[in-house]
Amino acid sequence: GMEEAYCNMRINMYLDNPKEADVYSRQAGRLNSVNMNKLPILRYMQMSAEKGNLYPNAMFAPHWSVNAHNIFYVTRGSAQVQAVGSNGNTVFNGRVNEGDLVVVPQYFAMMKRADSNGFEWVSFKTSPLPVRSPLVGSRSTLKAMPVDVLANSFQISQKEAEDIKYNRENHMFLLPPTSRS
Amino acid sequence: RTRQGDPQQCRIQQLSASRPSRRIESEGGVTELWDENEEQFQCAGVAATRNIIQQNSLSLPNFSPSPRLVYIQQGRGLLGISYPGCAESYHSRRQSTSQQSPRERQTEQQRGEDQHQKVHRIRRGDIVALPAGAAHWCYNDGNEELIALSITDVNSETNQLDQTPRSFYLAGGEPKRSSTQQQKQQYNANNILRAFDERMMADAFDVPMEVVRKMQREDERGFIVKVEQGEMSMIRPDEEEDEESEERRRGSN
Repeated sequence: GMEEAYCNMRINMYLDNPKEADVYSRQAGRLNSVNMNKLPILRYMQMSAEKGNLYPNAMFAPHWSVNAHNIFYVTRGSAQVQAVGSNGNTVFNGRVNEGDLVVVPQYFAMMKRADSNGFEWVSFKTSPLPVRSPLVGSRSTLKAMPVDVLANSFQISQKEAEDIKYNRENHMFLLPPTSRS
Repeated sequence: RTRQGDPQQCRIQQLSASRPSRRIESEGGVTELWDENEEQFQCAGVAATRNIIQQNSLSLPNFSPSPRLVYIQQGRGLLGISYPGCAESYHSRRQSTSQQSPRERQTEQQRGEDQHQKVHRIRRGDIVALPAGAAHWCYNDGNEELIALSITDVNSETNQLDQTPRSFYLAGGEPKRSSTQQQKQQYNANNILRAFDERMMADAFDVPMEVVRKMQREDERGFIVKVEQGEMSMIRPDEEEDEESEERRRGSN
């Protein structure tokens, strides 16, 4: 029965439907992902994919992938991308344009900011159920820490620690441009 | 998936007891590391570390790509863990005071504050499981040094990087005393926030550049720091309540 199920499994899924976005922000863009729950054959392949769309000057919050390498290919527009390795060195800092492909290893922190013409990409991940951990936003690692821990960690005031925790608390992964940007 | 160890590494003629070969001194404690290149560690695909956290000191937030089990050999402390993808905090409206201006009150009311934080009491004899990728910090609020021995399974299938033991820190920096290139290579850890562009960080966190500069400044305190201005305050159940419920659990078994 297993073989039959495998042989008849659905093998494709449209990834760019705005109505089916997993994360959507009116001011920042959207993310559509396909994992083993949506496309079961990916469980066997141990892979998954994601389509991202950032509006002009919007940002993809700094984050790292917990259980997968991430290979992303730029399908439209351009963005400033930064990635940081475990030794604290910047391992990528540059502009990516349509047709570019970048490999970001597991746990390497990365952030993107779309240029004025917006940014679209497709990511391929080496896990059927990828998990990412953001540094900024409603479910961020830093937001989960007590104010005193942040204040002592960074040697900043309680007020500044609260700003770090809460200023982006209404956003998840996709960050609208600020007045500075 | 099978464990990725190289079978060649396990052709060991003789096992031996070993002690830490390296010592990283931070402002608030010491990190001691066993030589992961020793045959026995290579064969088992594990790395061993011992952290000694002084009183009123904080081991800074960090995470590892591999799962880690920690044994608390001495002392007591508070441990915070953030699991990726899990909401950790709940919010409530802040009470505004009459001394604040209406604008301040409005800003304060729009912002939440933690009503609950997931903070665990750890004490001597505890074994603590730290899943791969879970950011954690530890604060020694006891009256003696907190000594924690960790074994990291670098060969775990959750780790898709190579088998070099790594720690990704969200704060702190290389202590001045151990900043030689050789030691940097030996202790694969650094503050990952420092490498980001300060303007992009300020936009991402929506905070002034000055705050980001503080977060990214050269921090020679190391990875375990002294807590300033007395003890840290945490939102957590009373210790007595904790111990009572523990007793109840034991009694009902």
